[in-house]
Amino acid sequence: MGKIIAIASQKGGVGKTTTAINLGVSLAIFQKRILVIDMDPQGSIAESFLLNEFDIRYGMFDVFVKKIPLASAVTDIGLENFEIVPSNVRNEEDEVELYTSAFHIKLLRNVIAPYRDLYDYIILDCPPNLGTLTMNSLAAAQSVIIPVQCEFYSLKSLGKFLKSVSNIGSKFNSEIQIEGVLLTMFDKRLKKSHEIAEEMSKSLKNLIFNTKIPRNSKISEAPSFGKPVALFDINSIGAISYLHLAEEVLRKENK
Amino acid sequence: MGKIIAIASQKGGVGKTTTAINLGVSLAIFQKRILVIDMDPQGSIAESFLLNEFDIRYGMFDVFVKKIPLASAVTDIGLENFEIVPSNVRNEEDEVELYTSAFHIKLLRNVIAPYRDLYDYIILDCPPNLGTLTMNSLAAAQSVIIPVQCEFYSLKSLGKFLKSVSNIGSKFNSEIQIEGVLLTMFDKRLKKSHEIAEEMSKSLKNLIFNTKIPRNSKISEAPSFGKPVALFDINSIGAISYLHLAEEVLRKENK
Ligand SMILES: Nc1ncnc2c1ncn2[C@@H]1O[C@H](COP(=O)(O)OP(=O)(O)OP(=O)(O)O)[C@@H](O)[C@H]1O
Ligand SMILES: Nc1ncnc2c1ncn2[C@@H]1O[C@H](COP(=O)(O)OP(=O)(O)OP(=O)(O)O)[C@@H](O)[C@H]1O
Ligand SMILES: [Mg+2]
Ligand SMILES: [Mg+2]
Repeated sequence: MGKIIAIASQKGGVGKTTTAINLGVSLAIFQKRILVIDMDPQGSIAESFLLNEFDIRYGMFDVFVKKIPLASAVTDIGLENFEIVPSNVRNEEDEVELYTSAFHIKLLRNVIAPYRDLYDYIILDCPPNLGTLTMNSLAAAQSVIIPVQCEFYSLKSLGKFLKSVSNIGSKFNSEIQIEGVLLTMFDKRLKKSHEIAEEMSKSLKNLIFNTKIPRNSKISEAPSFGKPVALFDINSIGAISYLHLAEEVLRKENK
Repeated sequence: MGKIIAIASQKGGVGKTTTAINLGVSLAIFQKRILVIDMDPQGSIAESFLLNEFDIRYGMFDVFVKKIPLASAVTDIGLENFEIVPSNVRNEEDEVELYTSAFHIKLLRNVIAPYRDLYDYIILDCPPNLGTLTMNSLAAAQSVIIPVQCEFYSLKSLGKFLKSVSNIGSKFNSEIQIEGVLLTMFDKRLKKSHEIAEEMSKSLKNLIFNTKIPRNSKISEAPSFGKPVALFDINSIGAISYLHLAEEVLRKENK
């Protein structure tokens, strides 16, 4: 049975999409069968592989609103062991329709259930809010990875978000765990980054991943070439840090 | 009659809250009477002044869902010419309730109308999505400022967002204009930043602000002291760039 991991945070721009793609591809490099589902109407997952609206037949909009089977929305992007389901939200009307269809909080859990055996990991890229699409993702997932920047607003939102995960868990999905809190865009030149990392390891203990993702321009440039960072520049500290993260996730699994 | 400006973008983490606060305070420094309304359930506006749930009596949740008058939610934070309305969303249930109450897309426009003469500018900090709260903001505003990072995902989302602004405008608010596209976290050491800025000036012409906001650690540190950057370090390039932005907005006004 494949494990479903949500990548979620209410705070915007903290590296949710970047982590969904690059952790996913790193796990695929370690021969795990991966499906990344874009639960964010922004549609950044498809953009990361330079897919535009004409390349996409179906997405989560069609699965949730038009009730087409998930299998028809699975898109092969030419990477071994790695497939995606785009969001396929074309405008603000689609967006409101998608959020409304997701009032049925267990919709995603039911939609994914028949496909769990086809993959080792199903990764959910969440939108930057606590709306019905994030609730659907937390109701479907076995665990959640929470990317956090070493910045004031992102740290402030962590406490509130951990509370929401436990609220949504107790109401809709008692098995959800915290896979880990992931420090992203870590800048080792800034004293502030080290101070914050220190403080978080003390307060969160084993909830925080040992792997920190450094701020690395190769990570932010890779999507403009339609590639995950591992295929854009395998020697970059960005690619190596996501491979380390994948190892850390796999090690936890085997415990 | 005060001018209502929305600070909006579907992309997360591009500097919407930072711009709402620091442009607002810079305009207040130029003796304009300012109200900043937090339309984002994350509640970053109140956090920027270290206000917590116990400091806040009412917010936009109470105005939209409990129908209390906007005046009761206006919060004085001790800065001359500058007041805020927090969001006051306590959990994910409040968030869904707030988004649902905003299905009445002209709610904000009606709520603000009696107070427009009390301020020179009313600034709306929007959430990172195209949901009903952003639609409410675009339906109420005379103009919109769109912060953009010089990064792939942020640039990709600009085209889609400009289309949505014109869709929402034609349906709910024919007077809305683009106040400008604002480049944020501009890193002049990166070749990519200059290339992107060059490309955008060509394609967007006079839609793009001359002022670019540089990546500046004083900007991201200021909120942890509960201060806008101008009061945290007036000599920083961050504070100076937002003062320049305020001048540019005022110059456009006087044309
Ligand atoms: N480690 C990193 N180093 C440098 N840039 C990064 C890194 N991680 C992410 N970025 C860049 O930061 C920006 C935000 O990342 P991303 O879009 O993945 O965040 P997100 O949380 O998915 O945003 P949203 O809330 O809009 O969905 C992107 O432009 C991305 O390329
Ligand atoms: N010019 C800048 N230089 C350095 N850091 C910045 C700058 N502008 C914003 N930041 C930091 O980047 C992060 C994102 O900014 P901010 O929270 O204002 O964006 P946002 O668009 O409001 O995010 P959200 O989509 O979550 O509402 C914050 O930690 C902020 O302090
Ligand atoms: Mg994303
Ligand atoms: Mg914000």
